[in-house]
Amino acid sequence: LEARLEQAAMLKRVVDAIKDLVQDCNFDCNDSGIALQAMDNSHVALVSMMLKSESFSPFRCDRNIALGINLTSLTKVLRAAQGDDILTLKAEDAPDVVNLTFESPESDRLSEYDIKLMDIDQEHLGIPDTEYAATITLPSSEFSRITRDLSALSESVAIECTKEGVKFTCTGDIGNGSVSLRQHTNVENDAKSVDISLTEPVALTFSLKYLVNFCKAAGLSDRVRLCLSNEVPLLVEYGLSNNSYLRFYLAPKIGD
Amino acid sequence: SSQQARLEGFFQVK
Repeated sequence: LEARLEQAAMLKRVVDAIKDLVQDCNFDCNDSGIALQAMDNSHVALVSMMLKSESFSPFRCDRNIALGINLTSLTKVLRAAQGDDILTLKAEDAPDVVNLTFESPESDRLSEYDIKLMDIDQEHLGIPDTEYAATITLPSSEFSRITRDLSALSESVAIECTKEGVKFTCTGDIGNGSVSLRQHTNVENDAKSVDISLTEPVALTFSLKYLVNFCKAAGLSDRVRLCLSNEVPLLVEYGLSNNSYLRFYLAPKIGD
Repeated sequence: SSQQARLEGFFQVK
């Protein structure tokens, strides 16, 4: 494997966004790019990352390899990279280590690190292609604000999407709260628009603790997409350039 | 009250 990223910041942000949710992960490398799928310890949330080969220049992967990496270790090494450093990942066939180099674009500084790899026997889930009943695309900062504000009151949020809009509601010991958003096009700045596409009404309840955690990815993208269907996990997607993405799935809370 | 579901209830383990 040899994969060169123009900006180390991208990988730094991705790892920062997921390291509190998942610890040891396989980075599956093949000629289409670098993918990661991992569940949190409680098997309630799942991270699915895809960094397409087009996000790297150049990208070369001659044989499929799984790089088992501890994200705490990776974070320690990535802290040594400046955001605008050029980052290159390298690994041999059947590797013991992954090699990372950070090159400063404006000086002759080159730093080089090896991280020991681990054997990770991870359960892989098959995620079917789903036609979601509701898809909401909104500013990622708005979604962060909603989850943060509501998490101060309650552990859970009900998300209801109808043709009127989307409503986030919570009930806690001190009282209750809600935030409603309508479809809205911001003509000056499209990134601030709220787009809602709905085929049937949806109402689901989720744990806010996980949603707050997902929002650590907000720095990766101005926009976030929420995909919901009744009685299936929520998909929270942060799109990256070149069709790369960071997705989170969250199992709902089910009424008894 | 509601119960937290697990992902295996929705996605198949490969």
